[in-house]
Amino acid sequence: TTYSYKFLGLSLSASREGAWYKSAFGRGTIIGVLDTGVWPESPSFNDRGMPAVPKKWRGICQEGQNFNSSNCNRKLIGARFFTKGHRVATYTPDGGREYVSPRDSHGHGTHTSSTAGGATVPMASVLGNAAGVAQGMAPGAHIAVYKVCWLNGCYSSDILAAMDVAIRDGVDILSLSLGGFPIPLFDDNIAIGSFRAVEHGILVVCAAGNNGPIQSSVANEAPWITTIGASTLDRRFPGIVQMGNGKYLYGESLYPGNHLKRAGKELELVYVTSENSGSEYCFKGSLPRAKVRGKIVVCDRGVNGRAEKGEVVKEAGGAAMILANTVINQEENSIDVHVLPATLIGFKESVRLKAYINSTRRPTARIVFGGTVIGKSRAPAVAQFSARGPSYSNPSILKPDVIAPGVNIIAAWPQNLGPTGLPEDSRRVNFTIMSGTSMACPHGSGIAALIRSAHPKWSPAAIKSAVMTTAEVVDHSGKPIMDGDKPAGVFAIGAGHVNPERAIDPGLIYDIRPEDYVMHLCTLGYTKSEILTITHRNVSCREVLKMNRGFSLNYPSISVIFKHGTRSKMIKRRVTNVGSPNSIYKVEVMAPKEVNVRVKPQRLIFTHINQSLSYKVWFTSRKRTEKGKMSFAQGQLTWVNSNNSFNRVKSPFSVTW
Amino acid sequence: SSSSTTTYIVQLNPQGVTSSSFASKPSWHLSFLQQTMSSEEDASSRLLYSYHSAMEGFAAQLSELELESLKMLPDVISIRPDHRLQIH
Repeated sequence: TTYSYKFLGLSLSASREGAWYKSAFGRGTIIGVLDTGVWPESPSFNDRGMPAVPKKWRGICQEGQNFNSSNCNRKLIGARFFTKGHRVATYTPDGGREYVSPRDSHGHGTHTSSTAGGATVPMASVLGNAAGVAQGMAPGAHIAVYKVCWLNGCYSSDILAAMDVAIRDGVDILSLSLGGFPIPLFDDNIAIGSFRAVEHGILVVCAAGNNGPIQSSVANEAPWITTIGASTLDRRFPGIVQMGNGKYLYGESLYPGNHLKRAGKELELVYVTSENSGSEYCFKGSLPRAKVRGKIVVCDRGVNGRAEKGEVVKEAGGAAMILANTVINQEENSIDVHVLPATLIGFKESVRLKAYINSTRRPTARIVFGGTVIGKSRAPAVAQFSARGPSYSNPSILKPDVIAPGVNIIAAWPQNLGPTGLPEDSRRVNFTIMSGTSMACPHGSGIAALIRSAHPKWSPAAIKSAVMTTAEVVDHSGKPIMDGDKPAGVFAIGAGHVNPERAIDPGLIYDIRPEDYVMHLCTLGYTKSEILTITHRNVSCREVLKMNRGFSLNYPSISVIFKHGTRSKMIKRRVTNVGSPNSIYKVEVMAPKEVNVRVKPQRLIFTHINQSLSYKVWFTSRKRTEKGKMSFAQGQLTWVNSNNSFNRVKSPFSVTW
Repeated sequence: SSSSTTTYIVQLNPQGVTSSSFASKPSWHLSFLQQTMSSEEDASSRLLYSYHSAMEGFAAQLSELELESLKMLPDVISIRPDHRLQIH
């Protein structure tokens, strides 16, 4: 990416300090990416300066259509494709449009894998916008690509096959920017495959899904998965609309304004709403040429693709497009490359624009393109589309775990597609812009790879703990991370926004062994057969719970549920010292007014590294459960190193009545 | 016959293979199909994947009838239809 690593504080410094240096840029770590494949010729997969392939690697570079074994190198060390599930389910094969090989026909996999571990590429940009040095989060890490997603979707039989092989190949991190809706863990193939991966010491990082801001929309929510939501950057691409009445509307655009004179010219404005043909959404064939030719066409967002609307306007003879958010999208600003001059405006602006159109017989406008602006806006904020908790199948675990950049991310792009991804777009670029929790996920995987390189013996749970307990709940201006026009809650941001610099050196970690997850499933009341399905372990929960009375999963965040008249709940946690041998940590609690929180002990005194100490937290409700009404509160519990305030180990908690 | 089949992910008890006499896991997995298929069709043509690391089991194309008889076999712990997911 050309900017998100800087936004996250990852940089090359003259003093050779910081997370990249402490982790050797992720060298020696292998990130397995399950996605739409890879475009190996992209400069992001150049292996200049990369170390040799790790000895433990047992993967292959699978040959196929337009892909041979020489397409792999010391950066892209493995590539496979899995098509059997897809092939038998797709009755009308899309002949010719898709490479039957690890080669990426779609672009998504090239984008995500380069975001996680892409090499350094100077002078990257999207048509001149967002120019800079492109790098993945772990530019020294090796990448192994497992193509499981095809134009028709990603079948769980193929995903499971890829996970099966990736475990044997020897990946350290698995990155899955895919999923569905939340489903019970015993029906969730990703959850089941991930449990085995974690048993093999592999950290599984997944996208939370894009069904936000709907409550309980978070997917990939198993406790052993690291679930990543999406945040915004402080980078903007102004594409301001100057209406004929002289007033301005803020919009954003990636159109290279200096290339087309029409972009800056005042033109007639049209919003076609009649005909009952979806013309307000600019559906294919819905725009009468006579009405839109030479004009700026307003298209409502939704139903069909955003870039596709631009192509429809262009085909109908329109000169430019204003893409207008609807009430569903609010002020969400995921922008795209378009085939004509275009800008995206928020919902409030779209109401003002339509009011202006209705106020005059001949509405006009011009779009003024403002290039790339960095650092002028508040960020990170929660992406509107980012899936939200509480977890549908398991509310006792707070999900998503963290958020990471996922809006307007510029990363590698294949040469078989234009920057819009549309078949009609004949332009060719090495980078393009995309938004989604798919883009947030590889930021998390790349950061996990850095931690893995810095601490090769840490368990997947320890790496996840480091990412979570060091995450930020304030934005770059020091104010709370926002979710629209209000401060974000824990069900939007989890533990907060990833901070790689602090995650490399967390001070304390919450470790979890695979058997702890089994006990956790027992405490949730899962049946013997369900636990066998999820974990492949034949356990007697009665025996397990008898030997572990009062067990709480040692999760880095806390979810307290008061139900059936319960007013008090005790939670146990155990932290392990991974910082200085002699460290004293004091607890700080931020409790909501509805809950009394008591922690014992108040201080943890460590005398050596890897020493584990336990503490207990009592949550006492000050209010009664209201029948038929669900309510939430939140707070945080932080262990602060008395000698070194850099080590602040923070756990968010949610309370549900 | 494959037009009336659906893909399922069949999960097996990992302890089951130790008590069986099969030389390899794929042949153990295949034996479940051989026991349930009524037609003369080659069972291996229905087997899509044999899983060993992420899961113990296999993915196969099954008819409704075969699905029902597979459910009855010892060591079959779960059968789930293949789901289509999407990139996020």
